[in-house]
Amino acid sequence: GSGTVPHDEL
Amino acid sequence: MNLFRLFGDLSHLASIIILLQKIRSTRSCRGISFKTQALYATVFITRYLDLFYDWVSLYNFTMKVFFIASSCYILYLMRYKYRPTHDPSIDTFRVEYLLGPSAVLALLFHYRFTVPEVFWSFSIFLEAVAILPQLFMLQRTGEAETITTHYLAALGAYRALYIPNWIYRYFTEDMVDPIAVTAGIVQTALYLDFFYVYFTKVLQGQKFELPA
Repeated sequence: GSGTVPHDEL
Repeated sequence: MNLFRLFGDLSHLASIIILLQKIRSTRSCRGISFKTQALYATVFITRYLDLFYDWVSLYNFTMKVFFIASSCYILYLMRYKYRPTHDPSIDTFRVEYLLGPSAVLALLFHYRFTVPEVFWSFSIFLEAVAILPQLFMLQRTGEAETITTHYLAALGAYRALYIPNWIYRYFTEDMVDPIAVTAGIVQTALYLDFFYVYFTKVLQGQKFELPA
């Protein structure tokens, strides 16, 4: 997502 | 990726394999809450909507597919293959008390007001409490098969390991995810009672039994 927390965790 | 998160994810993976092994070896899903398992399937499906449009890594993709597929497979096993071994009369936690507040919290707290982001928040809040029907069931029956306690311990360890992962990321990447962190701390706290009995009884070779 742009400018927000990336959801790279599971 | 840091070691806390890697071992957390591996612990999560292990918990599912232990659960499948429990069902297979005892040919029964006795002692497992169908409601908790259905909530986990809901959590994975609502969280991993980005599977279709956002590529993070092969690791991330594979894990997401595995978690969705395995949670649906477990539901199939419980609902069809081993249906007679599941006793709904002890699996009585009202899931609407978990689904409703999670939906409200997701509408209030999210990073962007878009469908996938609100679903993502919903999944985070729901995961935090999804274990409650299982713990409630454990409380009601007052005992559990050892393999079931290993499943819960691995699941709890996964959540616990995410906390040092966030601390590490805060210092190394300046990354903070307040929604995941808050929900994650609540989720881990729910395991404290269980862990106490697990460490003082099961790991000492005794049966998991709650005081009457």
